[in-house]
Amino acid sequence: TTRTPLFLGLDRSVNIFPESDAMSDVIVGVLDTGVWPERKSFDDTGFGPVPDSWKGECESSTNFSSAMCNRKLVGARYFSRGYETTLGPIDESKESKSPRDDDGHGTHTASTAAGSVVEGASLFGYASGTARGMAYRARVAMYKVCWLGGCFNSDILAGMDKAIDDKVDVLSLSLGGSTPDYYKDSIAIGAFAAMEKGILVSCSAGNAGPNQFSLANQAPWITTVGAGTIDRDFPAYVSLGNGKNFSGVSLYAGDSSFNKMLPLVYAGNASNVTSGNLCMMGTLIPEKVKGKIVLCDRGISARVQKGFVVKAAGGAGMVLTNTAANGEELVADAHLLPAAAVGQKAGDAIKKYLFSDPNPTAEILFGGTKVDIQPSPVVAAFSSRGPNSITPEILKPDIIAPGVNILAGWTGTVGPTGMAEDDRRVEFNIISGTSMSCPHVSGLAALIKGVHPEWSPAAIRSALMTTAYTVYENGGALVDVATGKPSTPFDHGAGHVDPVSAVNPGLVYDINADDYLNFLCALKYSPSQINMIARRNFTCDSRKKYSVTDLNYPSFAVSFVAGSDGSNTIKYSRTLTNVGPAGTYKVTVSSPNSSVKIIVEPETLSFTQINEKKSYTVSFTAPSKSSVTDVFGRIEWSDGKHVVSSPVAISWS
Amino acid sequence: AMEEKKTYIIHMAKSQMPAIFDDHTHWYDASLKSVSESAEMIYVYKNVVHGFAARLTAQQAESLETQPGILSVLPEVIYQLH
Repeated sequence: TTRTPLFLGLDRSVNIFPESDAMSDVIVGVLDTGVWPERKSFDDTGFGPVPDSWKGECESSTNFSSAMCNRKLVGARYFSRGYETTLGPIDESKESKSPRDDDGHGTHTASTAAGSVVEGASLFGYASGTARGMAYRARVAMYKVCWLGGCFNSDILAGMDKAIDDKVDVLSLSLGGSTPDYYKDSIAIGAFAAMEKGILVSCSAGNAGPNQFSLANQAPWITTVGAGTIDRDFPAYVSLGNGKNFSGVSLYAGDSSFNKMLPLVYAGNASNVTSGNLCMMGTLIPEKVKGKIVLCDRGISARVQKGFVVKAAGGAGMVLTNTAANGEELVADAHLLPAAAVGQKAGDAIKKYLFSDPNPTAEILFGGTKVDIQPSPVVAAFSSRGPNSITPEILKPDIIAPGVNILAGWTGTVGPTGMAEDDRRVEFNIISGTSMSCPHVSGLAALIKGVHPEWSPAAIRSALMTTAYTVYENGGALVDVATGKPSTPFDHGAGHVDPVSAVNPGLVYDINADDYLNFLCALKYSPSQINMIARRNFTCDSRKKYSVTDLNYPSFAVSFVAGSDGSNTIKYSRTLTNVGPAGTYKVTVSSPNSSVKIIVEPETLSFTQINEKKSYTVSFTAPSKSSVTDVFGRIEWSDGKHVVSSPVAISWS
Repeated sequence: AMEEKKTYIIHMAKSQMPAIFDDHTHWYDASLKSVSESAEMIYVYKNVVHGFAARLTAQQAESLETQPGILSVLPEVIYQLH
């Protein structure tokens, strides 16, 4: 990617993440749509031999030979039996029955996580710079489990099974489904096995935001990643015939002769269907849009498809307006025609002019790439939100990372819009989603693994979470673009990832497989359900009192029962492991304007040894009939040099 | 509809493998063949699941789930890219 290494401070921390062999012994496995091996992001110049422990390989198949593997791309496999059993044999005229990426998504995520350094990267000149993955010295292996028809869980399980055999160190999955429980979720099941083998599993949180309870991949042994913006934008300006100007974004790179005032028409008034305002296939009347700029509303169909529909109907340009669902969030697309995306407010103002002027006109001006955009990061409107719909006492998402307008590698099969009609071919593309933020964290986890190879997946995740930030340098709280207000832990989890701090967190909240088994007992899982997840006969001890609040999670989600009479107290226990120098940590609790009393005991923890463990308890007491609106706070331990910070989210169900 | 086949993920309780089998794959296959002579295993998992994937009718899936050592027979789920 370009810009995000700088945004994350990775450029200033070369001594923290040395280009040592340890860094290049880490292997990131990516389950996705495959990989385009010829991309420079998978060049292995300067790489030493592949670690002896590695068992992966490039599977030879149609248009993909084992020679495609090198010391960067150390593995590429494909799993299609589930897909083909259900949908029939793969039509090789439409998709490659091989690890080759016909979609672009897999090349994008793999190069984001661990792509090699590529000078002069850009998309039509946009977002230009030196592209590199988060862990650009790490190795990458692709497990193609997603096909044109979707990602079938029988194939996903096979991919995860093989990745464990091959001995990846990190698994990155930018995919998910809505699942009712962990034991029915193949990604959760596969991730449990991977975790037991010391593999950190990083997954996308989903793009169903800003609705609450909209998360995917919520299992506590998974690192669940939401999406935020970075400090880069691609401004475009919509100039109206009444002299007013509105800002939007665009990645259009067509002929500049376009810059002139043209008639402006609302798609809803140039269509023969009620949903004509959405510019869906076959709904625009060519005579009414020919040579004009068409105003379309977002929704239902893909944004890039709307651009194609307007172009096919003879439109000269498109203004695509957000609706309430996406508010002021601006996601850029490489449309096939001059186009600008504008927020809901601008969209409403343009419509007002459109409907009031007898001859409305407009012009779209393109501003190229702008950096140092503030405020950034903001939580992306589409980023799925908590609370955790399966276990409200486990705060999810865990963290947010860059996921809006991310440039990274792309396939050679389709153009940047992914549409068949798009005959452009690009090395890099700019796309958005928690699919993009997940591999950022996968790569950052690989970096930390390279510095601390002995750390467990939980320790790495803890380090990423307790050092994440929730305020800007000016002290202002992170903004949620969906509301324009400060985001909450249900939106950003522990906050935005800060890898430079994460490599030296001071203390970590470690969790092992047995702790997770006790967690499953606390969920009152049957032996059969536990066996499905943990592949072992494990019987919960009927004499023990299990509680989900005992899982040593680096964050706190407290769920009171609304309307319960009398005050009630919920107790959490936590254990901190020292991974830094000896020190004495003091706790501070912040829970502004909250009626909930938070007591931490003890208030001081002293460590003298590495890996020394100390425990503490937290009691949350809500007065009877307390407010039933969510309350947020933080519990922080500091020795003056390290701050081990945990978010607290208190809600009433 | 009862005859239509779908893919299922079959989770087995490996510790309950009958002594007559020396290899869990043989046990899996025997379990599968007990409900369908023609059914084939699509995948046999090793690390992530003790079990396999196979294509069955709803009735065969139901019947298999009642067998000893079978933890669950879950229908296939399609996940989406984010």
